Amino acid sequence: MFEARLPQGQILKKLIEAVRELVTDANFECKPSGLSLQAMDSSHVSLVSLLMRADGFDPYQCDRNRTLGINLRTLASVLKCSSNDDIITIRAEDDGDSAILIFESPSSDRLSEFDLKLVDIDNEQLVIPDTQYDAVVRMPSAEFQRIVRDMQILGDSVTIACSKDGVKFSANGEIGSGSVRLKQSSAVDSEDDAVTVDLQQAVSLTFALRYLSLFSKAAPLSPTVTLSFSKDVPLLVEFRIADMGHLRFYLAPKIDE
Amino acid sequence: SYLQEGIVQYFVPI
Repeated sequence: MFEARLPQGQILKKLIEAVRELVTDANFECKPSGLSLQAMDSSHVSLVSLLMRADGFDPYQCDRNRTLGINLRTLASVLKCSSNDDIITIRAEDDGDSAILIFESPSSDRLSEFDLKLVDIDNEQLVIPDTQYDAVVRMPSAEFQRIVRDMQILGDSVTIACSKDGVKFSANGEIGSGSVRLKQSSAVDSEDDAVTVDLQQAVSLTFALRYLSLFSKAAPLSPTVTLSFSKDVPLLVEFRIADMGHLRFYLAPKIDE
Repeated sequence: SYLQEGIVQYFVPI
């Protein structure tokens, strides 16, 4: 049997809200080490990779590897039936054709149970190579969300340039052009408010704002986001999930014709 | 104008 109880159930709610517009169906790979998911968007331009380690659950039981194919829109609808402070348990019986979601109020006086039919998903898995990135930018996730939203009024692409001075986002379109430049923070009250650029070499790449906007829906998961860039490789956008794992998005660059 | 690359061009299927 597979059973994973997540005391901070709202993490799962935020996760599914973050990916449900990008990915329709996904296979949750359940292993003794934890829960993972890898899926491409329907256009095969971006990739979502989720990891939730077993030690983030309490308790976590996985006797054998299981693949749970789940429609994320259905899952999102069901998760809306839980409260933010609910404890959420995911359970799957061996050889069963459904996943069971249990929502438990903090005082355990309310228990709801939903049985979700599993779906067969033909999911191509990709090997993600280890990459030494040219530039790694860390910034508040709310700032990332704001910049992506602001750039979208100008066009459908954004050029992100990293240098030793900081990071510059620029877009141009029919109505005009604009940019936002973030300097590396010198002194901040909280590390979560800082902008840092770890630079091996200056790099400038262009990406579709539509996807960055979808990625930024993960901002409620983590106060900070990390953007990793290298010339001619996909951008990595990473949100850490408390102390238990991460939600990563990879986006193929746009190439100047 | 820009050409959108696909992710499979960068990550090899298993």
